[in-house]
Amino acid sequence: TSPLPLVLNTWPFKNATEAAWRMLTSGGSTLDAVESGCTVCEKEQCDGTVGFGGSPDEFGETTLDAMIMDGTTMNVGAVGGLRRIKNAIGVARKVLEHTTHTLLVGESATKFAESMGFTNEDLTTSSSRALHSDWLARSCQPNYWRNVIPDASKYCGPYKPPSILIQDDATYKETRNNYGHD
Amino acid sequence: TIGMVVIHKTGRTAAGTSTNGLKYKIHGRVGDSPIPGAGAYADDSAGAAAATGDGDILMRFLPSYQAVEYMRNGEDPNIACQKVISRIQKYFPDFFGAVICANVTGSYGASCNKLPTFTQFTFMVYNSLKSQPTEEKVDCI
Repeated sequence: TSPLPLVLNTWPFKNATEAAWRMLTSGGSTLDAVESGCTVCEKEQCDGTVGFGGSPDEFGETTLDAMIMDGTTMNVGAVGGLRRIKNAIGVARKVLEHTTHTLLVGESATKFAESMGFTNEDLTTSSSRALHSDWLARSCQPNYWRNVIPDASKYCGPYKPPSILIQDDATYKETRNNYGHD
Repeated sequence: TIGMVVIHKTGRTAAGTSTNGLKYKIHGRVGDSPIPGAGAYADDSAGAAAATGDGDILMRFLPSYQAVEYMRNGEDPNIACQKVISRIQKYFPDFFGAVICANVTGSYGASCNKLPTFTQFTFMVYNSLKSQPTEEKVDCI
């Protein structure tokens, strides 16, 4: 007996597995199954690392990344840093089906999503806002900065590389001296 | 992050990921998840794989692509996943990461990098030999 079909996913996200399996065994394609499974986690937030309301960035915003790949055609659709759209895997599927591109990012990906009929909405929740506020209160620790001023291991930003503070002054003086004024 | 791999009874494959990334990340940071070959990869002629963990490190090694290539060369999915983890370990022994692998016959496996706080990786499996989605664990290496 062949063990196929097969659904495999990272972490104990059982509902996602169930959804993908149901789609696959009811006549859906492999892409339908991946999309259904990932969409469940986007809705349920799974362990907080999928979908809206999780992982606020330094500005408190939640942005989403997703990809979907068809192993038969080697077609791919992906979104990175998708803003204010909840169903990232759905948008990725639209990139795959309706463009010849592979990856769309940021605000432009949001515009594309809106053109495909997705709703533009806030991805923050009281929980993600609390996470962000607590992080600010902890002097923005931890963070992903290094070799900057102020010391990122102790303080919040904004940060600059040490050399630019000196460079900025020199450049400004030269410009003033050599290029006149308005 | 959720990474998912699907193989149809006809042998067709697909893979995908979805994530909201790292907490407190720098605005604009994108990790491995939406990068084909990094977050996930699928190829009907070999298999499919998906990765999860510290995307800043993972994406440099294209783990999903690498795992599929190992399976293309005949490696068992467990071994393919382990080899991918080993490749990254050489440069970043303390990286956080795990990979799931499946080949076109429906064999599957997983592996992860052992850390003091991460010694086992849990993943889900559902195939025709099971009556419900099943949680499986693999010891990290």
